[in-house]
Amino acid sequence: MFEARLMNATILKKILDAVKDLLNEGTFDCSDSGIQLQAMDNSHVSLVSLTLRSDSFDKFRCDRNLSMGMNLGTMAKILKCANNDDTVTIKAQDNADTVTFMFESQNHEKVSDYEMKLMNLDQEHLGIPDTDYSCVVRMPSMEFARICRDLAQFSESMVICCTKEGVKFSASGDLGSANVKLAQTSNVDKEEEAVIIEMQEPVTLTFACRYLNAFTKATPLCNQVQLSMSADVPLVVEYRISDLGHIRYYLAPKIEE
Amino acid sequence: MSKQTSIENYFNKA
Repeated sequence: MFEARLMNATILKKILDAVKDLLNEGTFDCSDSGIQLQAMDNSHVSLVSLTLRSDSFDKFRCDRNLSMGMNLGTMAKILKCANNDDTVTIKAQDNADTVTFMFESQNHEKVSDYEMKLMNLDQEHLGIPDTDYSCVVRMPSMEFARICRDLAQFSESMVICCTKEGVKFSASGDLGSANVKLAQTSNVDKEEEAVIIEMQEPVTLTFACRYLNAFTKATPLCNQVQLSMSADVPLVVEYRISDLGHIRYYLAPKIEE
Repeated sequence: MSKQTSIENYFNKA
């Protein structure tokens, strides 16, 4: 028996919004430590890794490890049927071929349940090595989303250059070029507005704007985003999900031909 | 011109 309950459907809606542009389907691996989803996008350029810890759910029961392959488009449609302040419970029997989403209104007067067929997905798991990144940038997630949107107008690719002075985002194409420089915040009054750079070595990497823009769909989950970079390895874009866990996007760099 | 690499080049299949 698997059962996981959240007092508020909003967070789950936001999580689905953050992955459904990249992934059509995914396997949710459930164990007594929580729920994990790892999947590559269709073109195998990026990897999404979602972790939700069991102790942050309002109720969590997982008697046996369970892998539930779900169509994320269908899951998003079902979650649209929940009001933001509904309690949501995800339930499945051991070895079941369906999962049930139950929504309960705050006054307990409306209860709805939606059953979804599970899929048998033959997805490969990738082992993500522990990496000491040369540069780690923490910045407001809204600012990052804005920069990705603005620079995508100029080129398919964006160069991110991080030094101890700051981080520079650049794009250039037929229309012209764009550069946005952010200096490290000198006086941190509000932590969520700060730009903080931890640098061991300066790094310059090139990434596809299309994927960066897809990652920024997670912006509503967290005020801050963390970018971790080292030469010649994938970028990690991480959004924390309040007490519940995190979503990490890994993006393979572009290299000179 | 830069070429897009695949994420599979960097992470091992578990």
